[in-house]
Amino acid sequence: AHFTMMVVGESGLGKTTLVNTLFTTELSPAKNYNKRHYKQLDKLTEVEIIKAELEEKQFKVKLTVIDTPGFGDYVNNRDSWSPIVDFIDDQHEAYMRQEQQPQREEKTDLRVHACLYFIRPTGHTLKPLDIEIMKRLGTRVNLIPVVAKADTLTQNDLFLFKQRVREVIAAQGIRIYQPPVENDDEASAEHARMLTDAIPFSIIGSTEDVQTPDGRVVKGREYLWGVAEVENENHCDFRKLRSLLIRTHMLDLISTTEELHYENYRQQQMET
Amino acid sequence: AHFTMMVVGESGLGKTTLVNTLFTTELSPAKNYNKRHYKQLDKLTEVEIIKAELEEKQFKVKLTVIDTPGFGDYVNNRDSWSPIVDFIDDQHEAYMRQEQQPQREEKTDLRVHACLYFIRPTGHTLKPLDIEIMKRLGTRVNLIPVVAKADTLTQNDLFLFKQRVREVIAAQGIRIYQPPVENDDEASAEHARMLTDAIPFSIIGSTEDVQTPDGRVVKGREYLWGVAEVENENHCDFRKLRSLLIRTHMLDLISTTEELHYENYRQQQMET
Ligand SMILES: Nc1nc2c(ncn2[C@@H]2O[C@H](COP(=O)(O)OP(=O)(O)O)[C@@H](O)[C@H]2O)c(=O)[nH]1
Ligand SMILES: Nc1nc2c(ncn2[C@@H]2O[C@H](COP(=O)(O)OP(=O)(O)O)[C@@H](O)[C@H]2O)c(=O)[nH]1
Repeated sequence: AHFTMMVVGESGLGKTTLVNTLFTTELSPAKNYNKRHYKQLDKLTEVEIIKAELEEKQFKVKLTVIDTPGFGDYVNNRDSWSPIVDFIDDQHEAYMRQEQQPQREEKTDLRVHACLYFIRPTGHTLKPLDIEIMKRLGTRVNLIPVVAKADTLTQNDLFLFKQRVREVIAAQGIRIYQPPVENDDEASAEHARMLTDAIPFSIIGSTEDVQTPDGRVVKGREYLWGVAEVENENHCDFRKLRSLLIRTHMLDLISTTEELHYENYRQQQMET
Repeated sequence: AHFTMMVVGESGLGKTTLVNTLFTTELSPAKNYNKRHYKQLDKLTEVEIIKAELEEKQFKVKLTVIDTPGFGDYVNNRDSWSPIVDFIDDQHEAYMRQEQQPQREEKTDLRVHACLYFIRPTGHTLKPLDIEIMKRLGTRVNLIPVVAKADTLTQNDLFLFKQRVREVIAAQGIRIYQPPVENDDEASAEHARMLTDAIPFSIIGSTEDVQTPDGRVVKGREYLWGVAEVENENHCDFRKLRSLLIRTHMLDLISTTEELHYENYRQQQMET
């Protein structure tokens, strides 16, 4: 299978770490951040493509991760969403043209199946830039908002923050990915509801093995006051996100992209 | 004494909490953040003035805290530093005019004695907006950079982040407040060096009393994996910052503002 995922969010929100944690492979070497500090008050965001071949248990997936370095980092971020939004549309465009070829050889297909949008864990609510881009992403791709660096928020902070984020998403009419509820199987319907209730997923990312005070070795972030564990469901929703992306919903993410989003794009092109 | 402090940084960096923690008084009620979410793509930052009368032990201080709501929160933050920079200059201007009055009655003096700049704890380095405003603040006011929400960073992350922030500050020629080293008293010279070495101060803020796993009641943030303590010097530099602001260096902060910064301003005005 070929699964293409995009990670969108300002730098320093743990996107690279989360991707590495999700797929427990080293996808990108340590980046050089010094380049970003000469005056780049208006520079547009670029899109970076990283390919990897994964073997998650017995399941071989060709994973492409699209990173968006510099998004939202500048003094003026007006239109910083354009390269990202254009990239998504361009993949539908490219696929459409290949489909129209008389001789349909191996198509390269970089249509984005899932877009993880990283929300800064301020404890208040979404920023204007978050809203601007999420509106534009939601109509084009399976948008999955996540609360980045969720170990910044206490249990109560996190509960209130998620609630406020959900309210703004609803109020602003932002379309997000809904795991479909199939009513034939109560267990999977229950699973889908549990996933939906958790959105935006709280994320803690780490590729380091650390030891908890009670002696277990886990992937986590080791603070002087304790260990924030990636795979502990009381600490964050990482396992829910991973199960959605790689286990239970990968095929749905791929098919909704190829059927729903692609068809929307084709129709819009035919109308214009 | 009359001490005027300014807190500058994007919303959600814990500025209000830190001020409350510093002076253990309730300075501002819970803010209403919903107003900030209609399209404010270009709105300029306003400056909000909050007065309080403090009694920190036997020492009565008239504290004014100047908050900068909305700074850096918009899609386009170009010139978002202007209201803040203008405010600082305006106080020197106002004082200068009062001084020039033949009849010098009670002057209102809102000259800013210390400006705490809150740096987002990305783990990478300073953002372009941080650099732009810190350069302009450093030449006008006693600028004290702090690493906000330092409980986001592990010990190693924090060490590297502080180092990188210091490098950028040096490379960009940003002027920050230096606690003066008086050579007559080895203990206070040592104290001044220790403060200087810790800058940017790492901050954890909280007005809540929580219980640590080993049974102590402290001001801190209670996570499922442990308690990040405000007044534990291994957890953050809060005590160093508090000692600098309220105990050891308040008089130096006031006098450098009245002598150095005010005189600089007066001279610049006379030359133009
Ligand atoms: N508190 C916290 N820090 C994290 C987390 N994930 C990554 N980090 C740290 O955040 C910094 C930036 O991470 P990185 O993955 O490079 O972010 P990116 O710029 O969004 O790709 C690094 O210092 C990481 O160690 C997390 O879940 N919680
Ligand atoms: N992780 C962490 N969160 C904090 C800290 N201080 C405050 N917060 C939380 O951050 C959120 C915003 O704090 P607030 O003081 O209103 O930030 P302001 O907008 O900069 O004034 C609240 O949910 C606070 O509980 C801190 O030191 N560490």
